[in-house]
Amino acid sequence: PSTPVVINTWAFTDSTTKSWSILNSNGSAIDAVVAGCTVCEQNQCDGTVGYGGSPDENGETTLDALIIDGVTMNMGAVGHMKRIKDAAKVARHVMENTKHTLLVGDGATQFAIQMGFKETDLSTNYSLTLWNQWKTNCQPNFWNNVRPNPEKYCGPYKPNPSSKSKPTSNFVDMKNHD
Amino acid sequence: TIGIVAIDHNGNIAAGTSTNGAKFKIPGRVGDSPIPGSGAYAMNNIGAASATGDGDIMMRFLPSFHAVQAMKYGHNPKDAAQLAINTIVQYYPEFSGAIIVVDKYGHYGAACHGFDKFPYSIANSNFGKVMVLYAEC
Repeated sequence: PSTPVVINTWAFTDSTTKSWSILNSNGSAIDAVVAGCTVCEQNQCDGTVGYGGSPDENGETTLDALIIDGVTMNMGAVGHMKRIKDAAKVARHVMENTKHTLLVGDGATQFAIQMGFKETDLSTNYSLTLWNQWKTNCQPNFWNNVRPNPEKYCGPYKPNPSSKSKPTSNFVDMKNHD
Repeated sequence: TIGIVAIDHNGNIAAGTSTNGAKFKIPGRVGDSPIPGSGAYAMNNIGAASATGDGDIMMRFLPSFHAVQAMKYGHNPKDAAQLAINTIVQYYPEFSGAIIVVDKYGHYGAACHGFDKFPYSIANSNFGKVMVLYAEC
């Protein structure tokens, strides 16, 4: 067998290196995954991981993370977590310190604080600049079948019952993806 | 987004993801990354997978679960990855995304759609160091 092994999406080699060093020190697969994700959160990999990237329509950065233990099928995740930098570590706490699988939003934030994580602003000058540029014409956006026409105008929007567009995929590239 | 799969010296498998999601999303939106079976999945007696790309589309097909189940039914990691991507392409030919897949022996594969090529990083006992490999989409 070609094990141990670590493999990750994209060319985020600092994360691979960290995970590999943990596996070579007889660390567990879970330790390796959490540590690799944490490196990417700290390095803000391509602006797609961690604080200071991918602002939402309100200019806020929120974080999602998931940890899965393939031995026990225990899992922990956070979604839309605000004001906490260490998303993967918090997901591990959800897995190890609760009977739940997924905590979201401000509830996830409060859980993280209870687990000892520090609350902090996830915005940076970079993310706020991105957002300010986007705000001038609100393009692209994720609205559909609303008025005013979301391809031309900013919100707020209302449902437009006379518009029925087909489901479509979103623009994704190396700097903008899940 | 980063998705990671690891197998340790004891043969135990774990998987995970971390992301800040899509740029300029509607507040409250969560993508595929924290959804078990979508952003990642792992089963010790089979293998694991992790996906990346357009999360709004990918989460509708649970591609990581799909790939692990495909390996359960005999497909190798590369074929399992391609099967998961092909299912999405049937419905959303314009979507962009990729998946990495590893079986319990450490054999790996990747598949992608909508990019020219997709980079992924790997270190194992054969390479002995970190390598960046590319899947052709």
